[in-house]
Amino acid sequence: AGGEGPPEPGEAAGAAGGSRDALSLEEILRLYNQPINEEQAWAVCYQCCGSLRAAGAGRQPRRVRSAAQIRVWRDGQVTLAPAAGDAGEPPASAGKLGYSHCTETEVIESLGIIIYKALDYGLKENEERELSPPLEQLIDHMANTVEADGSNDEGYEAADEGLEDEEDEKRKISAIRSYRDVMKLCAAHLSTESEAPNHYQAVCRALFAETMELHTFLSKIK
Amino acid sequence: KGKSLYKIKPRHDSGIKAKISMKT
Repeated sequence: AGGEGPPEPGEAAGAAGGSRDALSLEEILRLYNQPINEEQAWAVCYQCCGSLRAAGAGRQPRRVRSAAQIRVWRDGQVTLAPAAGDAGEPPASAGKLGYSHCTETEVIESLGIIIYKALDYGLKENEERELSPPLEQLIDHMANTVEADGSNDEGYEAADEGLEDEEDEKRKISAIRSYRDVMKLCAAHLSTESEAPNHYQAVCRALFAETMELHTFLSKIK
Repeated sequence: KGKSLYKIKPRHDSGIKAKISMKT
């Protein structure tokens, strides 16, 4: 994972060459050689937070260090695999993202960063992708970068700052503290919130299926 | 279908890319 050269799906699910049940987000990015689209970003966020939430308190939360850890499964589920080295103590050189044990908000922060990087994949350092405001807000809040720009951070949380119509009300984002908060925001992105589980699962299922199709095609060409 | 369509703008110091970069 994270190496150079042509994409070789097979490592992530331990089924090299055979039928695959999961692809890592990194494999998907490398196969397409382009970033994920916005709908896929919403879907991966929703599905990943769903599986983290389902895993519950029984599992020690871990930061997401790379897209290689995010697994998109054939059935549209998205799970988080431990990073290499996560089994033991974090290495002294692990840095800010390297601590294994952390809070739920820290996992969300790291997930937001990795999702942004997947949206930014392949872009040059001096280029920036124009994201839709709702997705940018989601990532801003997940990654906890809202305060960093020195702008009016309070606007999202304050209910009395001129948010008038329903759309504004819907977009109003309070601080994200849990996987459930992220899922609620992702659901609010849809016209019918109750469709979120089926919709986002279908988006991830399609992402897996289309990537596998591309992989098969590229393998034949090879 | 399946193709990402997005606009690219110059990176801005106060943009989300810069803020994310500061985090990593």
